Parts: sequence; structure tokens; C-alpha cells
Amino acid sequence: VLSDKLNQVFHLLGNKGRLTEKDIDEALRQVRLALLEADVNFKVVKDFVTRVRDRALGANVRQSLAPAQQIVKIVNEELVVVLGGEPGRLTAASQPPSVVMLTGLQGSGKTTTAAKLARHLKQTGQRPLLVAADNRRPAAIEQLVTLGKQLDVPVYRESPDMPGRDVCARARVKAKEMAATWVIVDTAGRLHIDEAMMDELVQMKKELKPDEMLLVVDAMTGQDAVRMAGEFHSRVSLTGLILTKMDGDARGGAALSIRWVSGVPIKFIGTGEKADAFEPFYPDRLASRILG
Amino acid sequence: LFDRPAVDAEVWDELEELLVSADVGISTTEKLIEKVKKQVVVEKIDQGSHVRAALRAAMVDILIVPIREIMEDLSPPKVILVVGVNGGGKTTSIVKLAHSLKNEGKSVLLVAADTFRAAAIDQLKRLGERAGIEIIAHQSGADPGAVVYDALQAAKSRQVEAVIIDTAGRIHTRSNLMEELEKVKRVAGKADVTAPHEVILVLDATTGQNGLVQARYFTEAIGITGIFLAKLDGTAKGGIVLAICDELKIPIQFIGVGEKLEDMESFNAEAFVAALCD
Ligand SMILES: Nc1nc2c(ncn2[C@@H]2O[C@H](COP(=O)(O)OP(=O)(O)OP(=O)(O)O)[C@@H](O)[C@H]2O)c(=O)[nH]1
Ligand SMILES: Nc1nc2c(ncn2[C@@H]2O[C@H](COP(=O)(O)OP(=O)(O)OP(=O)(O)O)[C@@H](O)[C@H]2O)c(=O)[nH]1
Ligand SMILES: [Mg+2]
Ligand SMILES: [Mg+2]
Repeated sequence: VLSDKLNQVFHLLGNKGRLTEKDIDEALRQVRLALLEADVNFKVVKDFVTRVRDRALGANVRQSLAPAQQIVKIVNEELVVVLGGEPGRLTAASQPPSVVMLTGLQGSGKTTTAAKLARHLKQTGQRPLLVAADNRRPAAIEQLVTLGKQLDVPVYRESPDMPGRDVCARARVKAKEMAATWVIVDTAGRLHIDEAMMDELVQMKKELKPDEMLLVVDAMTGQDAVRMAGEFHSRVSLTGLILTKMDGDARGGAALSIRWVSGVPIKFIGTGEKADAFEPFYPDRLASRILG
Repeated sequence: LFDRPAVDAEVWDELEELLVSADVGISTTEKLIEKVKKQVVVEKIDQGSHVRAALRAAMVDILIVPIREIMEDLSPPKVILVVGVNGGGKTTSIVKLAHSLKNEGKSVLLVAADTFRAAAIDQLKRLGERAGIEIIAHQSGADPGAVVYDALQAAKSRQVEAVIIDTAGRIHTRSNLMEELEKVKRVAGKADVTAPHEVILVLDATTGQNGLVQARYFTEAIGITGIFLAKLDGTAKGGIVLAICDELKIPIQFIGVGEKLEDMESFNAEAFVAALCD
């Protein structure tokens, strides 16, 4: 735990009344290690620790009676400031239906999350419609149809011969037909470096003009999170992030990195495989998790 | 990077950034840098390019893990259990592996033992159909152990050469799910006391430091004989396998480089290290 490591550092440095800048840097080394172990991006860690250093020196931690605690407090506060966003709030359209589109790498949890979002909206009195726009992965449509049945939420689907873009083109009409107030679109997993697939995503977005474009990210994602999210953001302007598989023990540093570099807010987290394993995002909780 | 003639402090900083950014992890990175630093002194290395070569050799050293003795004169089927956390690429990788065995002239049977996730059986059946590979499945919600037992009996009676078992994705910290896996392993052992002959952990190449934790837990629960590193066709480098090989000595056997049937390669340490350092 970071506070223990910092206490160890200051203990070894001895009680000499006032710590030097060098002593503070020794403590910051531990902060850096903790963040790297938590999968925070290498460059983000550098900038973040510089920010903490400035505050630590400015706050005169050198004269503090409890320097370890003060540094942990500063790190925690700075993490919360960076992570803070719009927890759990989806931007609705001025006129229904509002549209949410999910995208992300293969296996990140989009299809499962689409169902979770549908359940969440239904619970708040909305009428969601799920749209199966992944015609690539075998049985992806069936997966969403099954989940929709379990929740008693309608799923609009076509045969897998129909490209995702055409499914999206018909989705709004379907929504109006069914008086749906929210449309949640599940898309195929794709690589940010796959030109054809990223093009499809851009086309689908043009077709649907979604109110929310959410990137679904696995909490265990490592250093590549920044590049990946940056690529998606530059192509389709993300409005939010959903961090999945938070029921595991991955520290989730990728979320901090993505937020730091792209500014995209984290909106929800997935905490299990069932449809109710879904929560609004709380920055202070992720902050203490990242700190380990 | 590395083309400067002198070996100065900047070289080590750049090395650290390269490795950490590839998900090697700070601890394994420091270990590798210490090793190369010693070499620089002992061998009086003064060229950046030579430092790079020394680093690559040190990394290959970690990755080349002896594959444990595979008893060759066992009666068929060879039973391969495939496990891993949710969404890592198990189902897709299994069909790739089956396809490759089929191309070697082996008879293969796949077992749909993920009876939990929506459309998991459907997905494996469709992939199997495309690849011309037979799937043994029960209905959704069935006991995974029962499906495995049935499949192994069928494989024995038909003298099938390889059986690959697809299991549900699971978070390694959920002890009830890990116990379910231990039970599946025991059931395989009931059908054939030497089974499973291989237990493959499918790891997503985008995974960060948690990949090492996953490998530890799965090894602890059922023992892992090899790793299939999937999704290496993305931009993530998969460096966490260095930490896994270093600590647990589990060989990386295959890599997944795409979503198609043929997108699988045998792991080559030199090629992997060259791509990582690129
Ligand atoms: N434990 C846990 N598992 C999750 C969570 N979210 C999704 N999963 C599981 O992760 C796996 C992948 O989920 P999918 O919804 O199929 O992922 P996807 O992004 O749609 O995958 P592709 O369509 O292939 O790109 C499944 O086994 C899900 O049950 C979560 O929050 N916690
Ligand atoms: N680009 C790429 N995608 C892959 C690779 N391997 C698997 N995938 C994709 O990753 C997604 C998840 O693959 P699955 O085979 O369903 O993963 P799984 O581990 O069986 O998932 P669960 O059973 O839900 O835990 C699918 O969209 C696959 O097509 C790979 O090597 N490269
Ligand atoms: Mg999906
Ligand atoms: Mg699967």
C-alpha cells in the first residue's frame, strides 16, 4: 500500500526536522512505482508526478509532521480531480429517441454492457431499444437477442448479411415505430488501426448521429490504452467511457491515462457478467483503487 | 534510440520507457536493465546498438522456457483444456488451434463447456461449422462437467486424436468460478487419468500488469502448461508475458494475430522481442 511505502521512505530518511527536496523526490519515486504498477501510462505518470511534486513542495510537506500522509492525500486529491467527470449521466436528445452507440476493442464487453445500459434505462422509466449492429462476430446478434429476452427489452436485428451501417439507418425508424425513448447500439469489436472497420464506425455514426458515443474499455488494459482511445476519439469524438470487468483486481490505471490525455469522462463501470452489475462511476473509488 | 555511440544515462532511460510502455512492468524492466548494465561493464560495450542486442538477448532468454515432456505413447485423445478471463479470445483461439491440428491430419473434437454465457454454445457451433470441426454440446445451462465427460467418452470410442475444451470466461478472484474449473479438470481426469494433457491460458495482448496476477491464480488453481497470447495484431505489445515467463516459467505456445481461422502462429521468441523493441 502506498502509505506504507511512503512511511518506510520517511522512516529511513530519519527525523531531521525538515526534509530536503531530494527526500521528497525519494518519496515520489514510490508514487511513480505505484502508478506504473496500476497500469497508468508511462508519460502520464511522469506529468502526474510532476504535478504532485509541485503541490508537495508548495504545501511545505518538507516541514510536515506527517509527510507520508500528506503526500498520499495530495496524490488522492489530484487523482480525483483528474478522474472527475459526469458519473452516470447520459446526455439525452432534445426530442426522443436519444441514441447511445457503443464501440471498443474486441472482447471489451460491449454486448454485455449494451444490455446493462438497457436495464439501467428501463429502471429509470425509459423505454430502451437494443440494436444488434454487429454482423461480423458469429452469434453476436443471438447474444444480444438472448440478453434482451432476459430483460424483456426489445432488440432490433436483421440477418447477418445486412451491414451494420444499414441496420443503423433503420434503427431510428424502428425506435419511432416502437415509441422507444432510448436506442442502444451494439457494434462489432474492432482495432483502432483497422482502416476499414474504423471507416465503418465513422459511417455508422454519420447515419445515426448518436447523442452518446461511448468507448467500452476493459479495466485490465495496459499501456496501449492511451493510443487506442486516442485513435477512437479522433475518429468519432467520444462522449464517454465505460470501464468493464471492475469486479476483477486490475487497478484500472488505463482509465486515468485515457482521461488525462483525451479528456473523455468515465461514465459507468461494469462489475460483473449479469445485467445488474452496472454502476455510475465514482472518481474517489477509482482513485483509491489505482493507488492500491 | 540506441544509435548514439556512447552508452550514457539517457540510454537506460529510453530503455526503461520502451519496456514499461510495452507492458513489461517496472519490476521485470529493472531486472532486465540491471542485467544489461552488468554486461556493458563486463564486456566493455560502448555502442548503443550493442546494448540493444544485449537487451534483446536477455529478453529472449526469459521467454525460452522448456516445454515440459509431452508423453508421446498415450492412447488418444489428447485433451486440451482452455481457460482464461472474460473476453480474452478463448473460443476463437480454440477453433484456430483445431483448424491447425486438422491441417496436420489430426481428428479433432471441440467441447462447448461454456454453458453459461449468452449464445456461447451458438458461437462455438457456428465457428466449428465454418471450419468443418465437430462440436459436442449440451443445452445452455447444463453442467460443464457433464458435457466434458460425455465428450471424452465419445472421443475415446471414436478414437479422436485431440479434444479441445472451451470454458466460460471467469474472473480469477472469484473462488467459486475457479472451483468450477478445478471440477472440470477433475472430471476430465475421471474419463482419462492422464487428462487434461495440456491446460492453455488465453491471454489478451492488451492486458497490463493484471496478466501476471491472472497467470498466478490460474496456475495455483489448475496448473497452466502453456499460454496463447491473443490479439497481437493490435498495437499492444504483450510485454506482460516476460514477467509471466520469468516468474512462473510457463511457455508461450501460440499467438493470435487476427479474427480469422488462419490467424494463429507458433510463438517465436526472437520475432516477438524484435517487434516489441521496434
Ligand atoms: N466479470 C465481468 N465480465 C464481463 C463484464 N462485462 C462483460 N463481461 C464478460 O466479458 C466477455 C466479453 O463480453 P462481450 O459483451 O461479449 O464483449 P464484446 O465487446 O461485445 O466482444 P466483441 O463483440 O467480440 O468485441 C463476456 O464473457 C462477458 O460476460 C464485467 O463487467 N465483469
Ligand atoms: N483482432 C483480434 N481479435 C481477436 C483475436 N482473438 C479473438 N479475437 C476477438 O476477440 C473477441 C472475443 O473472442 P472470444 O473468442 O469470444 O473470447 P472468449 O475468451 O471466448 O470470451 P468469453 O467466452 O466471453 O470469455 C471476438 O470478437 C474475437 O473475434 C485475435 O487474435 N485478434
Ligand atoms: Mg459483442
Ligand atoms: Mg468464449
